[in-house]
Amino acid sequence: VKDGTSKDEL
Amino acid sequence: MNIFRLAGDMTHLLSILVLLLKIYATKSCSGVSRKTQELYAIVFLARYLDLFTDFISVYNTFMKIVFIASSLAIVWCIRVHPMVKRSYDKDLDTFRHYLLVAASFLLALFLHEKFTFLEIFWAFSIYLEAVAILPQLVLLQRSGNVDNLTGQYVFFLGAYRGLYILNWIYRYLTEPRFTRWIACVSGVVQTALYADFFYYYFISWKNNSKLKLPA
Repeated sequence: VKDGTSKDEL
Repeated sequence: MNIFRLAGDMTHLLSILVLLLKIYATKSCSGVSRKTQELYAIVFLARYLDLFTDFISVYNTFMKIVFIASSLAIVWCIRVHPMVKRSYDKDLDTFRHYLLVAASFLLALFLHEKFTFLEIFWAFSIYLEAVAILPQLVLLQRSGNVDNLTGQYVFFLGAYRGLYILNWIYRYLTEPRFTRWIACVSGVVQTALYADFFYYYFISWKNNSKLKLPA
């Protein structure tokens, strides 16, 4: 899983 | 993915479809700010730099491509398409939007999650999106009566980020380590900028009258 700042939102 | 975010993305998509419909159906961009469309194109290009390097999901990649392609297509229509270009009123669309670009980029240099190229451009796109609607709102105030499709476009565009705020609240409550202050604060500012538009939009809907923003 990517770290907390992963940009999974548009 | 939660219902608020999905509703937000669908509302955002709907706003773009309504604008495309207006331009295609009326072959006119009267009442539409080219500058806001240009700012949104910059927002998507700056935010989705990781389009090819960071795969999240098919949905995520698909929507990013739709947003980039549609925003560029709209700017192209208003700048190049002979019929639409003629209806663009540059004397009304006078907001100095390059100042918004400069201010957002400057802020992103100081306020970001990590000092990396992608993170700075991401923060820049978040700040720029918060103020990107300003040229459009100024133009609506100047152009007096607003045609229905343009009014609906602005309404859905404002509503989508409001739904994202519900998404952030939901994620904050359900995900232990969820923090996204830059997007949250910026999203609240962005939605607040629509406050007076939402008010006059509601009044026009209630009285079934033409949407009119006071000058």
